[in-house]
Amino acid sequence: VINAWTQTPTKWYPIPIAVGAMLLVVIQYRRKRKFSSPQVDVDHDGVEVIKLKGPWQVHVLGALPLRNMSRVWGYINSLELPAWFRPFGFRVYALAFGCNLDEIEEQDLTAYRSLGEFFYRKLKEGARPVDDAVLVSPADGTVLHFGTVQGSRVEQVKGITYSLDALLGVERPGTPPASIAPSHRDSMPVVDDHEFANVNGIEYSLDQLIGTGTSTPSTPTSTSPTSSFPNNPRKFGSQIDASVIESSRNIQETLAHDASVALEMGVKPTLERAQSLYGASVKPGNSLFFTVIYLAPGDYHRFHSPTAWVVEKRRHFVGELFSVSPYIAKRLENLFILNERVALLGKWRYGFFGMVPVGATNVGSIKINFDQALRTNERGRPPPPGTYSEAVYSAASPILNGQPLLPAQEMGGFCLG
Amino acid sequence: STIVLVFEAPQDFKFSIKADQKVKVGQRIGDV
Repeated sequence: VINAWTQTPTKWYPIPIAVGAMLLVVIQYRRKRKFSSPQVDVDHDGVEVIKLKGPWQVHVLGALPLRNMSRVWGYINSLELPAWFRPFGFRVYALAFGCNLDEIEEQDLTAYRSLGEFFYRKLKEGARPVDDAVLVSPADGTVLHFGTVQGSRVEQVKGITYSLDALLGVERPGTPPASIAPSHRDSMPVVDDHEFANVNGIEYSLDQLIGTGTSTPSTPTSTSPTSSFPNNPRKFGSQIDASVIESSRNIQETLAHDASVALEMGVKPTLERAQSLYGASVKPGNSLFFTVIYLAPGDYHRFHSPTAWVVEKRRHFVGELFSVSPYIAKRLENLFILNERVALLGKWRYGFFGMVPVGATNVGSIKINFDQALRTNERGRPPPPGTYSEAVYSAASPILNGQPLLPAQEMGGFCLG
Repeated sequence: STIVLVFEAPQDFKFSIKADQKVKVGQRIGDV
């Protein structure tokens, strides 16, 4: 031991991974000190400031360029693979991640040109029988958590909660958003007070039901078409009617489909009945429930409608792209309100219904079939957490004033990168 | 990727799932 201690030559060499990790921690620590204060948890509007919270591992993750990494990952996986390699490669992938190749629609694996295409595979007709319950699973995956919303907080995993307002977005009164050009605003369909109050009613209903007194502001009551737009300083971009851009369905087909959805929702397919449905405030005796479903890499990555409902609007929150694996979900607070997501808000037979697909590092792109205007995981610095762009689907259905969906109807999916 | 559902329902709404349970599209997750 003495010889070894005294005679072994000391040889110095770099340890880049450890140094890199330390550097990221220091950068993140300095950034946190510069931009935040532990005493300040709300902004000047009284809304919670969304921060990166968690152990050192999540701060290291937070310092990484996750959005760029996600896009590079998407690009790599969009590269066309040699035809001879595809069956072998996809079978190895299926074996590694537990995909059932018997249930996919296209059985010829050479037809999938890239891993990205294989990842977004369709299933055979009838591969997923639909239960007659009022609520069915929108996706293949694992239930991370479920329960009731308590005090306008949603539990991410046991013991870690996040704000419902931050997840779905808050309508705020104030100055009209400067980013909406007047000409564009004039050409857009009117979001009337009826609908607007209804959407705000969701937030107030939370107070009424749970009595927690959230800081949600009051509803603007102007009746003019232009000023009836939600005046939200946190909103960015322009509000559009995505259904106008998207709508190319045959009118007869549309009416038949909408009538089916209306019947599924337990209402007569008449305009008055549909309007009364939208006008209904939250009924006494109701509660807000939530459930979180995690899609693992091997799972079928398209999502379907979990019930008969009408999507009135979507809010696109550009954000980070942390992994949403159970490991990270248990450690990173506010995970689902930091990540890029699309909040689809609407109504079902019992009142408010919201569905929020949340992106992740490997699957940063979210597609909505009836919204071709939506672009997710785009290049550029994300705006501050909590800001969103909004589109309404009021022109998609002449009866229900939104995009009607039947149970298990395909809605969209997650793509690699 | 993850999907979060938030919805209003009667207080007697009952989930028919468990934490960490695997689910498939169309499978019952709750009913009134």
